[in-house]
Amino acid sequence: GGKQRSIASFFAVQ
Amino acid sequence: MLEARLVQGSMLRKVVDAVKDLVSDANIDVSSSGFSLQAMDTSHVSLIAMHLRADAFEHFRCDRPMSMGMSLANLAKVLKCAGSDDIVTLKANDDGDTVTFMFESPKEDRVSDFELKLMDIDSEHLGIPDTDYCATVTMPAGEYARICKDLSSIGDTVVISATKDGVKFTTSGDVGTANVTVRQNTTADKKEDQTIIDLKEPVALTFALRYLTSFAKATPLATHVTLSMTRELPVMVEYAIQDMGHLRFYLAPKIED
Repeated sequence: GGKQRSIASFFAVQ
Repeated sequence: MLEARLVQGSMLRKVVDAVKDLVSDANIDVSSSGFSLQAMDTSHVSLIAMHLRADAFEHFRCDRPMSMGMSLANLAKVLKCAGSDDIVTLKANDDGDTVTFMFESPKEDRVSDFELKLMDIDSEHLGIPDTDYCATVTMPAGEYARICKDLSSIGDTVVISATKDGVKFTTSGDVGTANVTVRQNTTADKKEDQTIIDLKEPVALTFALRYLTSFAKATPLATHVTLSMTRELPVMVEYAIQDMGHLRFYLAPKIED
């Protein structure tokens, strides 16, 4: 099914 | 201090019911622009972003921005005590450790208030950039919920591929495989049955079905849901909260091992 990425890896912490 | 009076108080309950299984504790941020909530689910795979505009409220006063940390399960318990047609008013003092919810029946013959304890929650705020999406599909919210439910009985992950022929949802599992294709339909008699597909470039992404299914708990909020996809980026699943704001879910795609 593929590897699940974290959502935080797409959006920078403000 | 904060005072906010929402005539359609049931909207709050629908929002909280849609997110409480993904997020246990969250900050509700209040400012002169309205109410907002941003939170990742406990596995940090999806992100919830909700905004209710100040002008959605019949009366709105927020003297200075505040963050109200709360258990969404407890908030859901409180909101469950409101009648479905009740007007809801929130009140909180600056630096207070509680928020008060007042529920008024439409006939003004019953008034109740509930004080909810607030908590300190450390949360990271993520910056969500504006994105030019390759494909955007706006479909009946019930149809989206049905596709998620049907495919979940077959497999754990779904490939969503948008081409000029439509948007195809594909899954496979021990039982076999399943495909559901949604095509543009702007000629349906009822507007709530219409599907609109805006395709700039073909795109295909793989997602965990359990999250997409969980997002469908927002179905009571809106007639339609919008899925926006771009290559190698999270899908955005958006429910409009009438003309008052939105509830958006972002889900990170799965990638090849």
